[in-house]
Amino acid sequence: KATVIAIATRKGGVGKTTTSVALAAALARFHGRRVLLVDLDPQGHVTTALKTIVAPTGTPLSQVLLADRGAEVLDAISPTSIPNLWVTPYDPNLSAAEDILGSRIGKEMVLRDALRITRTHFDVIVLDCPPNLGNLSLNGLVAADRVLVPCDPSPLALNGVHALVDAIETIAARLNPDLDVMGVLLTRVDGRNTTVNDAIVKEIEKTYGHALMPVRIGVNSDLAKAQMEGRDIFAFAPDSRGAAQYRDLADHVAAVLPAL
Amino acid sequence: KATVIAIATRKGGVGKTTTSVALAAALARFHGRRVLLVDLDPQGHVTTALKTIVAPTGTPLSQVLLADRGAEVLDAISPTSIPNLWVTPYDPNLSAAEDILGSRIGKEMVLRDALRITRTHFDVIVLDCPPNLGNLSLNGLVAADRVLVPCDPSPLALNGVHALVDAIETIAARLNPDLDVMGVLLTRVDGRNTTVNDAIVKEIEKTYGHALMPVRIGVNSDLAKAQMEGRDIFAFAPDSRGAAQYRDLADHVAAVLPAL
Ligand SMILES: Nc1ncnc2c1ncn2[C@@H]1O[C@H](COP(=O)(O)OP(=O)(O)OP(=O)(O)O)[C@@H](O)[C@H]1O
Ligand SMILES: Nc1ncnc2c1ncn2[C@@H]1O[C@H](COP(=O)(O)OP(=O)(O)OP(=O)(O)O)[C@@H](O)[C@H]1O
Ligand SMILES: [Mg+2]
Ligand SMILES: [Mg+2]
Repeated sequence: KATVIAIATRKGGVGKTTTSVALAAALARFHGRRVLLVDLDPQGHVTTALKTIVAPTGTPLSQVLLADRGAEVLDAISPTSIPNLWVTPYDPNLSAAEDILGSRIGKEMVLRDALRITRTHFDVIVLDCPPNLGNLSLNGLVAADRVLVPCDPSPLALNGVHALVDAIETIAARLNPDLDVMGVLLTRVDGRNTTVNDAIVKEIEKTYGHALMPVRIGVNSDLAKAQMEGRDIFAFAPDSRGAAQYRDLADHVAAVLPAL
Repeated sequence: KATVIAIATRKGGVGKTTTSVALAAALARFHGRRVLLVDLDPQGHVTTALKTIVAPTGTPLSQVLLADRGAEVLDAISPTSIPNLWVTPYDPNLSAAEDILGSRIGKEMVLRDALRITRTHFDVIVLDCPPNLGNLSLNGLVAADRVLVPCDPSPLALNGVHALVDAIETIAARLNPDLDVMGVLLTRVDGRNTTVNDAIVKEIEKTYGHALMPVRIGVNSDLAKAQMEGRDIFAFAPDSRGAAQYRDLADHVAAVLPAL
């Protein structure tokens, strides 16, 4: 049964997609895990970032989410050219589906139910979430076992972490008691900017104790270049700092997953 | 009657709030314009970025938007310590209001109507939009005369521009025929990253012709530091590159506004 990891925060542009794609690819490539990467963001940037290796599927994810009970995410997945990595491709109807979900009974539990069988086919399911706490992100947080929270070193991004943690407290109390924060991942860290970096780190440690992941992701243009090419960082620039740091992250994450 | 400028794109983290705050502050400080900065993002980051100079108001913006017809944004504004600059402070109920708006008649026209009198009190109204194309962003685009589209040099951000331009075409056809794209503002440009920068610029020019603003905003840590302090860039680091580039932007924008 797969471990479901949501990559989420309310703040935009802090590296949710970059982290989702790199982590999923590294777990598949270097840890022999069967990985499904689910794109819960209507932007569809998982597909943009992996455009050369994702083939569109027949059933869109929105159709699975809006079906009467019994539909499975498994129906909406596509293989990639990376062995052991599958994704849910871009679905232009996902945004409209989010609105429709709002009136369904148990609207936040739809994805959890649609992963019931899917979870038995994979070791890890990574959920890329949109920059808000709307129905799709909430579905991600209810379906998840763990949450990884990207945060770039800025007061606005830290504000987004606080908002997410607030939401998680309510979700854990009402909908998903086993939800556990894996940690806060510092992303887009610019080595030249120590004043802001140190201030944010101190603030996170003060508020959340040891929640900071032991790995940090520095600013690395290869990560954006890989997205431009539509390939994962390990295919595009295997010797880059971005590849090394995301491999490190995957090592830490694999260590907390059930053994193969 | 004020010119209303929406700062919008679907992509998260490209500098919508940083641009909204800096542009509004520069027009107020250096161009003698009476400026209202409206925070349409439930994150409330206008208030976070200006926390030392914004005093909370009595009426929240959500109450104005959900009132029966006749309410004005004017009821929900606060002065700042910058002469000529007013803002709508953080409103924790804005996210819930967005959901409720969805069932109202003419749901995208609510802000436009609530600015009818407010527009006569200001020269410029700047709208900071959230990272999506939901009801609040749509209200911003329907109320706006011009749209400024921040885009960092990345394929994902460019994808967000395309999504916004698609939406603008429908909005202009159905709801706001006078809506005009002021231009695409390149933000967070890292001088060291010429391959990606050049590729994105070429792509924007190919698709949108001369839509690129003549000013670009480089990566400048003072902009994030100013946000950490809760002050605008012109108070925090008046001699910084960020301050200079945003002043330039304000000069260009002021030139297309009606003369005082
Ligand atoms: N470590 C990094 N170094 C350099 N660029 C990065 C890094 N991480 C992310 N980026 C770039 O920053 C931008 C934002 O990252 P990304 O799109 O992954 O964030 P996001 O949180 O998923 O955004 P959204 O909120 O829009 O979904 C992208 O253009 C990406 O290429
Ligand atoms: N030119 C710049 N140089 C350095 N940092 C910048 C620059 N512009 C913005 N930033 C930083 O990048 C982050 C994203 O900017 P900002 O929050 O303004 O984007 P946004 O589009 O409003 O995000 P959201 O989609 O979450 O509303 C912030 O932490 C900000 O401090
Ligand atoms: Mg994303
Ligand atoms: Mg913003």
